[in-house]
Amino acid sequence: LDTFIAAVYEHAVILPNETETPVSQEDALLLMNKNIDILEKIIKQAAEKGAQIIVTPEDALYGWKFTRETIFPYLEDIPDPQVAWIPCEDPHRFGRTPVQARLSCLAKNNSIYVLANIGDKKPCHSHGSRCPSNGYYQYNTNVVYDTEGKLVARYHKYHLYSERQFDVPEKPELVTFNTTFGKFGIFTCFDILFHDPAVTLVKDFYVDTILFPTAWMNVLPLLTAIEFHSAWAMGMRVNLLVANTHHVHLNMTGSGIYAPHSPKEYHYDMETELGKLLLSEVDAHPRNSSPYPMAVNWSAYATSIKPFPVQKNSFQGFISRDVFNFTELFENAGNLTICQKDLCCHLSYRMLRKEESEVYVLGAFTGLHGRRRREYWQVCTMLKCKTTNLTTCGRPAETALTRFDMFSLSGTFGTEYVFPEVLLTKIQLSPGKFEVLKDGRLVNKN
Amino acid sequence: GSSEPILTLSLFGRWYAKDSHSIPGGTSNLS
Repeated sequence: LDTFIAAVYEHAVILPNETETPVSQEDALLLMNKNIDILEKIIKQAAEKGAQIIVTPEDALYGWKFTRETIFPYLEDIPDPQVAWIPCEDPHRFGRTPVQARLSCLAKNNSIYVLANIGDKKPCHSHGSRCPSNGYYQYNTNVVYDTEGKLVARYHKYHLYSERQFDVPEKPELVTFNTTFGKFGIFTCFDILFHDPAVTLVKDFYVDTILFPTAWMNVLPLLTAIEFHSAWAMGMRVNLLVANTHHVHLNMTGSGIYAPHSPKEYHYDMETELGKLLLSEVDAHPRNSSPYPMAVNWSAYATSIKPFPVQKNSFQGFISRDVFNFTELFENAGNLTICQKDLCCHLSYRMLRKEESEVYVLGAFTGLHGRRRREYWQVCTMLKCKTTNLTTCGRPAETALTRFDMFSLSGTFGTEYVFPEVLLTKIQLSPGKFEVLKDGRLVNKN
Repeated sequence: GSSEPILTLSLFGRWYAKDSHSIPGGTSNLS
């Protein structure tokens, strides 16, 4: 097929009561079935609307607040897909697996591929070096069932995020599966910020579409779900199907169906506690679609021009825990350069009108990010400061008044992996209103 | 016409080769 209809569901998870001690398997199953009841209705809806595949969020069946002990009753032993198992037809082949059987039947009865995120447990010998004290490895796991209900993929999340209830697999798993509508890859939430498996699936396994369940907490100004995930799809030039959990108090919202050129559908809702089903037709093989976005040489333009005059009053400010070099956009139009170590960022811009009540800055950061200092970031950003006080530059701002007639942002990046982000007032994306030129400039299109 | 008011324009680069590989897959604290 040249195209297929994709579905993602932003689910407001019914969470378990907080408990210090593990509940019974029956009570755990009762709660998971309450969430699967909701997913069942959505999966039916998506299938009736012609969707070939649906992604549901990370932690959608039981939430995220657990210890190793209290999550145990929610776990099932999930076999390797190589065993060619249809849980819906053979529910007792691998012991007690009621959740896998029900999910498999949902896929089979609605003739749709279903991705769900559930918990896997694998027995180990506690005298083994890494084996946990309870004799089980516990994994945050994605499973995919095909239209016959067969388990076709199983992925154990590698980059955990304060998830003490789960273990880290020995090494990142590179999980793909083929369909008549393209080759799919899978990973989860925090994995997207790292090379393996995320980049390797695209670069070495040539997947067309990534299935991405997540429980993503939004962090302005750079790491809000819709902003970063749509940019990742554009930068990596693949489809990215994102199903996020919905939990307003934890800033969890932001799902989407993102194509390499532009977001197809997205959802962001900090007002209600409602779930949301998104559907869209996408190219099965974006690499073959025309025009396929060309490979970008991200530093070509920025290294080819003479830096613009660096303004005397550049200053430093924080975004989260990272120290950026900033310079203010004083005029309503101009050319600016700001550098930090070997990264120089260039901005040409023209505002429709300079809003006296607003201040914008151009910022540069290159280095190991945050307190963990694990990931090496290189960021060029033009952002609106929270107030006209320059000490608030880098703090989250959610609304703006200033419109730009023209902008062109570029940087002397040392990496080929750059994700272009454009976030508009009230946390909106800007589909079709900007593009990336092959010399690395991020420019407005209108 | 001109676009909606802009909050942020960014080029977000990840230089994986320069990552520090001290902690394996697990992350013990919020970023």
